[in-house]
Amino acid sequence: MGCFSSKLTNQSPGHENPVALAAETVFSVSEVEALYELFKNISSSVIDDGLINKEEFQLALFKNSQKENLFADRVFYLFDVKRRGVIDFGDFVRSLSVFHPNAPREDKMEFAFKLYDMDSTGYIEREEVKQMLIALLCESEMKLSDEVIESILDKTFEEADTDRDGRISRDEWQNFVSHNPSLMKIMTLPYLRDITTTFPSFVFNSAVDDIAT
Amino acid sequence: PAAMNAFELISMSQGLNLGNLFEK
Repeated sequence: MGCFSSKLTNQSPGHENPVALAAETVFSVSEVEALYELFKNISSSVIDDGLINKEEFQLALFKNSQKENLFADRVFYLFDVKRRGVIDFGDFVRSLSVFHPNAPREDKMEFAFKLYDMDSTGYIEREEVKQMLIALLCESEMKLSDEVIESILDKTFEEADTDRDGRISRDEWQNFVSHNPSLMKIMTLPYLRDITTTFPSFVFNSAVDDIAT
Repeated sequence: PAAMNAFELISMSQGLNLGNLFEK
């Protein structure tokens, strides 16, 4: 029981064992293998080196490799766990695992906190939120006056920054999110529940003889 | 938008819509 004989041959460097990745994440072995099909598509779109670079990530997100976007940069930065400027398969699976509908809520809250804590200070600062708001306005061509932006920030910090020190701590973030559950919508990707049907070709490329589902 | 909190607005960004990764 629990034995898997792997025929792990001809795999890209960085393609971690699907059984080990499934054990570490909420994905089954089949789902990890289906994700490898997606990973192969994205990682070979510009340079076929078995790694996703920023250009490839942007191309997959926007169908445009040159589109600069602060939020996509933040997500890429967090997926690039080893800080090498590229995302390998293991990091891709571990990061996407947080977005699975069954992933722990705490993991989703922590990922979102890091996303917004742009300077990695352990706090979400007002200036960071302002910078993100302005980036969103530019992206969406929405126009809001400075006055309105400041009032949105005032209102947000009034609710979230309960100790009134001008920044949002992890505890304050968790409290704020629990009162505003819609903020966690972006942290769940329903697609991940059906990943094996989206990429059925994983069956033909499976490196694992016995599939644990 | 003025009635929304900043994070609700930010989460509308296309850059945070990772569902696009799954589009073939």
